[in-house]
Formats: sequence, structure tokens, C-alpha cells
Amino acid sequence: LSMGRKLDEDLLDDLEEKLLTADMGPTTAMSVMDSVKDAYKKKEFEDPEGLYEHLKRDLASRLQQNVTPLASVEGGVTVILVVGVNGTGKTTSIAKLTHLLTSEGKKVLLAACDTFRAAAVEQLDLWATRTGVEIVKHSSGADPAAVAFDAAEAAVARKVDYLIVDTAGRLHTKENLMKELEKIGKVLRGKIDTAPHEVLLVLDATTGQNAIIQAQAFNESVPLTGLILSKLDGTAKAGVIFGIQNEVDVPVKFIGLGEKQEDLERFSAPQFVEAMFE
Amino acid sequence: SLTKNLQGAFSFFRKRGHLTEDNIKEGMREVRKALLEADVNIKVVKDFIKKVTERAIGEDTLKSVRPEQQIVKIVQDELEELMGPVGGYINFSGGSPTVIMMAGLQGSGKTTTCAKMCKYLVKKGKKPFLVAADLQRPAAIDQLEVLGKDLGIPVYSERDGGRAPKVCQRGVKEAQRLGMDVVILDTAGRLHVDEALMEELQEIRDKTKPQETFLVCDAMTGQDAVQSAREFNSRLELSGVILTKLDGDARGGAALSIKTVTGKPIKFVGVGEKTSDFDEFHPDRMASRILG
Ligand SMILES: Nc1nc2c(ncn2[C@@H]2O[C@H](COP(=O)(O)OP(=O)(O)OP(=O)(O)O)[C@@H](O)[C@H]2O)c(=O)[nH]1
Ligand SMILES: Nc1nc2c(ncn2[C@@H]2O[C@H](COP(=O)(O)OP(=O)(O)OP(=O)(O)O)[C@@H](O)[C@H]2O)c(=O)[nH]1
Ligand SMILES: [Mg+2]
Ligand SMILES: [Mg+2]
Repeated sequence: LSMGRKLDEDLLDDLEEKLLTADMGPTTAMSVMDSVKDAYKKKEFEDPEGLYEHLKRDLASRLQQNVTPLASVEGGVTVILVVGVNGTGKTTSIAKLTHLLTSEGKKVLLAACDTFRAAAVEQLDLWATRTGVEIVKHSSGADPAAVAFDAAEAAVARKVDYLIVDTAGRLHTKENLMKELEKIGKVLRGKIDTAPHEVLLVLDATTGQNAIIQAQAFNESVPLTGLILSKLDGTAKAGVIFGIQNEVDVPVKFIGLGEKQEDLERFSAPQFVEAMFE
Repeated sequence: SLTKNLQGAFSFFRKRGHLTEDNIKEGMREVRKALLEADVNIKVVKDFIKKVTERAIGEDTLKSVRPEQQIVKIVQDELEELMGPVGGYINFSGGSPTVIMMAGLQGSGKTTTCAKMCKYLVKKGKKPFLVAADLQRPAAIDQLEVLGKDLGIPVYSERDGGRAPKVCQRGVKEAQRLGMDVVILDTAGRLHVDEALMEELQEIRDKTKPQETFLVCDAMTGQDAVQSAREFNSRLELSGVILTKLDGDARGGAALSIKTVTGKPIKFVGVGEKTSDFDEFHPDRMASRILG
């Protein structure tokens, strides 16, 4: 099926609609469409199959420049701070990360720094039990920075490999809450050199263009080292990730594919792009 | 802003004389861009643009001194009309107690909204009762019990491995026995593509016959809003929608997508994490927010 001397209008409209439906956003979708038309002019493909193969390679390459594994401090505690807006899957992602690390023989300690939301500590505590790790927690309403301080101290004393810090969901528009996050980061750094070594922003795959603003805002408070895209087992495609990478140079490190502790995978750009067009 | 972008587009056209119908269509590309940036679903955007283009041409914006202002007004009016009416009403008739079921995707704000609804109902002189029907999320029952305790609202729960539909049925019976007049069912978050869990939701509805079935949806949801809303609606016949986390800066285009695709009214909005952060839905405010 050749496309003749110019790209079929229907094919292009169809492709653009796919990109937009995947939450790529109008500006990013337009730039992708321009590069597709450019590649066609340069005869880089000749038929619809070729177009899609070219496109998938192009998109995957946009996500692959900065793929890095999880930080790992030699002979010391690696501190992972998990942040994000309300309900994105932070606590559950921590359970999954814990399961992944313990299955690789690492010793993990959890810090219950969401001292605000109803039963947040209980939720993480249950996950600690299920994954077989210890947890540092205070009573509800305690200062999250105080919990972080105690947890960092305990992590060093108990010689754990990873300290994972759970924080309360917070909208990036709430300045006092973003300040609180900075304070947690500072306290961790005060107790453990160069901590936090990983700052992972958990983004809900169903989120639209606001994800770009979230990434920018959180990055300003606590420099991000990675993203976790949760709930990719749904029908949302998280195409907003392309817009994010234009603004914040932070790689996706993991994806969440369900509600159980096993439902976490390391990010693979080609697999992610393939799933976008399924 | 949209007005500025339209102005820019039209000043370019105006340089060559009067605006034409084609110029209006070109200007509509700015409206399309604004709506897509606001997360309105692309198919909904396409239909919407057709409608407002016809209206703009029909209302003679071509001859207007400030066509961009007239077009923005048409867009605003059309958005308001499509997302209306003003919310805030609950169907209290036909059941004793009135049963309200909260459903939606994971993390959308259902449990918190149950508590907010209780506080709202108490203000309206009702005696609400909570049923903890999320039997799968760790500490979900604890979460509802803490919220209930803070508000002085009784919470019905079962911790011995029952099934959600039965728990809900027994919860409603308990509310009847205690003479409570509204029961709110907090269900587990679930994917609209999870066949078994969507059937469970239908079973809860069949066993409790709710007067109100709300889809609780996060205001920052993108294009996927139509997929999930359509499926929840076709399974449950929703009575309304509650949009949460509007205290953020998401434009909230999902509101238009959901209303268009389900036809169901958006009745309430969540505007914070406190139980008092709960308002009736106002289509005019939502329209301005979407336009940015
Ligand atoms: N289907 C699916 N559900 C998920 C995934 N990750 C988390 N969830 C669910 O999303 C809901 C919210 O998860 P939490 O871990 O409580 O989210 P959170 O970010 O810690 O929430 P807050 O602390 O309240 O801000 C729960 O019902 C989880 O089971 C995922 O990858 N897939
Ligand atoms: N800022 C803000 N946060 C909200 C709002 N509504 C809910 N939240 C927060 O969003 C997060 C998720 O709320 P939940 O009530 O646990 O959501 P859920 O739908 O019951 O989650 P699952 O039961 O896991 O599906 C919590 O951190 C809430 O405090 C709102 O209107 N504004
Ligand atoms: Mg949490
Ligand atoms: Mg819940």
C-alpha cells in the first residue's frame, strides 16, 4: 500500500488524533507531526507501516537519552524520597519498590513521613509488614521532618541499603506544602551525606497536561532524579511524558502496572512507545 | 490568553481587508489549541469547534469591531451551556434511607469525598451513615473510620473477608435499623477495564438500589476521562459526577468531556483535603477555568 506522491490526509488526521488521545498535547503532537512530514519528504519511509515504524523509533529515542538505573551508594545508605500530588500512587509504589529491592537482596527501611492524611501511616505500616521490612513512624500529626530525621538516624544505625521516604500527597500550588517538602529534603541531607540520592515523582498515567506543571514545580522544590508513571495498566497512555521531557530533564525509571507489590517494572522506552499505539 | 491569541490571528487576517468565513475557521484553531491544552477530549473538541464556528458565522462576528471578544464570549457561553446546570442537589426521594454510591478510578478522591458529603448532609439536617466497602486497599477501612470519627459519623465495616456487595447490603440494613436517613457507600477504586470489579460494582448497585451513583473523577484527568466515564456510566447509569482536586491548577477540561460523553450532571466539586472543602458545581466558573 503505497502513499503516492503525498501523505494521505486521512492517515495524517488519524495519526494526529492518536497522538492527542494519548495525551501528547497539541504543541508536542504538532512538532511530532512536522517531523513525520519532514521524514516523508526525505523518503525515510514510503508506506503506512514504514511511517509507524519510523515514528515509534523517533519517539523512543526522545525518551532514551537519559536512562539511568536506581542510585546505589557504595557502603552507605541510599535515600529515596517519593513525592507527588494527591492520590497518584506514591505509597503503593514504595511498597512495589521495596519488594523489588528486597527480592534483590537489599535491606530496606521505610519512613512514614505522611503524618497528615487519615490512616496514611497505617497504610504504609501494612505494606512494611507485607514486604517484610521495618518502618520508622511517629503518631499522626507529627512533624514529617522529625520523622525523616529519626528515620535517617535509624537507617545509618541499622546499616540498611535503602531508606525510602513516603510523603503526603500535595498540590504543587500549595506553597507551604512545597516548603515542607524542601525541609524534609534538607533534614535528610543533614543526616546522610548527599541525601536524598533519588527523588522520584510519582505521576498518575491518567493525568493530562497538568503533569508538565507538576514536574516543573516539584523539580524546583526538590530536584527530581526520576519519574514513576503509575496506573499504566489502565487505558491512559501517558503521552504527556514527551512534553515533560522538553521541560525537565528527568528520566522515567519505573512504571506501575497494578495494585500488588509485584506490579512494578523498570522503564523501557521501546515498550512504552509500542504500548502507546496498541 | 485565548483572547490575545485570537486577536493576534485576526489582526493578521484583517491586514488583508475584511474577515472571511475562512478567517473565522482559522481563528478557531486557537480555540482548539486552548481546549486541548485544557485536556478536553479531542473528539469532544472537534464537535465543539463545529458548533461554535457555525454560531460565530451565524452571529455575524465577521462584521464585529472586535471579533475575538465576540468569539470568546460565544465559546464561554457554549461551554457553560454544555456543562450546566448548577449542581448541589441530591435526590432524597424514593428510598429510606437514601443510598449514595461513590465510584471511580483509583486515587480519584472517593473516600475523602464520602466524608465531605457527610459534613454537607449534616449541614442540611440529615443523619448520614458511612459504609466501608473498600475491602482491598490496605487500611481503607481505617481511613474511613478515622474520617467518620472526626465528624462523629458512624461507620459500618466488616473485617472478616466478606464481599463488598454483601457488606453494602448489610450496611444499608444497619442504617435502616438505626434510623439513619442517608447511607454513603465508599467503594474501592477500580479500572473501568477490570471486568470482575466492574461487575462487582453492578452487583453493589443491584443489591442497594442507590438514589445517587456518583462518578468521582480527578480534575487533572486527561484524554482518558471519556474512556473511564463512558464505561462507568454504561455499567452503572450514573446519577451525577463529582470533580475533585479543583484547588489545583489543572484546567479541568475533563469536566466538558465527561458531561458530553455521559450526559450526566456534574453536581459537586472537591476543593481541598479538608471535609469542609466541598462546593456545588458552577458551570460558569468551570468554563472560565477551562479557557484559562
Ligand atoms: N491500577 C493501579 N492502581 C494503582 C497503581 N498504583 C497505585 N494504585 C492505586 O491507586 C490508589 C492510590 O494509591 P496510593 O499509593 O494510596 O497513592 P498516594 O499517592 O500515596 O496517595 P496520597 O498519599 O493520598 O497522596 C490505591 O488504590 C492504589 O492501589 C497502579 O500502578 N495501577
Ligand atoms: N487537594 C485535594 N486533595 C484531595 C481532594 N479530594 C481528595 N484529595 C486527596 O486525594 C488523595 C486520594 O484521596 P482518597 O479519598 O484516598 O481517594 P480514593 O478515590 O478513595 O482512593 P482509592 O480508594 O485508593 O481509589 C488523598 O490524599 C486525599 O486527601 C481535593 O478536592 N483536593
Ligand atoms: Mg500515600
Ligand atoms: Mg478510597
